Amino acid sequence: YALKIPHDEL
Amino acid sequence: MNIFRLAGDLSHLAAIIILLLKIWKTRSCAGISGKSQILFALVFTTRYLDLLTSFISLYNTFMKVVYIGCAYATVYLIYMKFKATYDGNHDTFRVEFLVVPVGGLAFLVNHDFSPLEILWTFSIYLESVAILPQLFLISKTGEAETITTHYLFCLGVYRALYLFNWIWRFYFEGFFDMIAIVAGVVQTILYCDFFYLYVTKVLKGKKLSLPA
Repeated sequence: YALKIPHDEL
Repeated sequence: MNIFRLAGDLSHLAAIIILLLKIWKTRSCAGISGKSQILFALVFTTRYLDLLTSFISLYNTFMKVVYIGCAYATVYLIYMKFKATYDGNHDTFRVEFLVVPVGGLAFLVNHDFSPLEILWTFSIYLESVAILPQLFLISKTGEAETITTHYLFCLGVYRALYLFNWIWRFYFEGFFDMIAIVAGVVQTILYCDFFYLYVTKVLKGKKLSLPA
């Protein structure tokens, strides 16, 4: 299951 | 990655470690809201579930693991190891008044109606208000230990630096995340009153105490 929106921040 | 983002992350890390060390060295969690710390543990848990689904960078993974680990260690120290020193009588903020509306909002306003994305959105909204039980505790007791104010200051600086990070990313990368930005602005505003007290009192060598 992959996120459609990559969240690259912490 | 830009300088604001990196400095923000490090400020966040400093805050977390200051709090852990304060509790560990003094063998006491007096003046610390266990409820805020539980909320932060919940924030990290729901946000970093993507550790299991996507890899961004070693830096990203490392920081997430450290944040989650420290959050649970802090909760453990407050509610287990140094439970006797916990200020439960003053830590009376009703967290359901935060968690329930924030949960509802995450369902209604999100980027994508999928489980992980809703949990991510929940964590963003919850983080913006998770410090309220801590600020409430301080307003109830009317004072805070200086080391506790350093913790809060680092947390507030982290949020403010993230705002600069987003301005930077908007101009140079076209990056724009409305949910994160609105929540980040709300969160930063919550620290403004505290920043004022920190600069006018703590930095001048006085203890932070509120007028009765």
